[in-house]
Amino acid sequence: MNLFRLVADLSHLASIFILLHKIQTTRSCRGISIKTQLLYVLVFVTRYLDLFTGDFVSIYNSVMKLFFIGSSCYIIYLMRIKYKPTNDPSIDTFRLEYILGPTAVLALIFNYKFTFLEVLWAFSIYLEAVAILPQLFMLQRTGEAETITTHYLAALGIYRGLYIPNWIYRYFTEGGAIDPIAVVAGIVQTALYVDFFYVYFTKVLQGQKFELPA
Amino acid sequence: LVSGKPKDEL
Repeated sequence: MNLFRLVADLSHLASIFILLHKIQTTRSCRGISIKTQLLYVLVFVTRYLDLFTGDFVSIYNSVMKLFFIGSSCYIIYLMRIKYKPTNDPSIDTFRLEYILGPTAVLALIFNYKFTFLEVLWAFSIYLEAVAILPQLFMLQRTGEAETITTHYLAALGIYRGLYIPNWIYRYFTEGGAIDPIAVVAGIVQTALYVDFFYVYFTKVLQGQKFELPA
Repeated sequence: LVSGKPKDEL
């Protein structure tokens, strides 16, 4: 574990708490894409199957995995059941098959081993890279976002961004260790946040509302 | 170069 990854994981954790806080305090999931949230459930469930295969890493690792699975399911419960009336499917229109199809094909071709668990692991990495697209698409459509929602996205973006220095650090400290699947997907994932961060830094952090130019 | 999956990453 290095500092980049620790802060990244804590930022990931923070993003989930920010999202929960947003939903609970406003009693609304307005502005949140349930499609993106559903994709995260799929990401965590397919990636963390190793919880059940006896490949124990650490208490930290297992607790985080369980938390990510549990909290993502809880968010779906909040959006689909508890605050269902505040969920507007008419603006959450990104087609999931555009994401699920290509990522499934990629996982079948590019994986470390053609086994059930390894293909699912690769799938979860590719899926995570693009899971934010329905959310960003929704933001683009509505052209604005609540400030708290932008903090959620910023924390997620920071989490992904920090994994890159983590890999560089690991490359130099662990004898050239590199995970090409995670690195390529991670760079793509981070790149998706560039536009968002531009508006976040120039507007939200200056105290203005998040609004996209018309 | 050691290419592979680091099993400890989330």
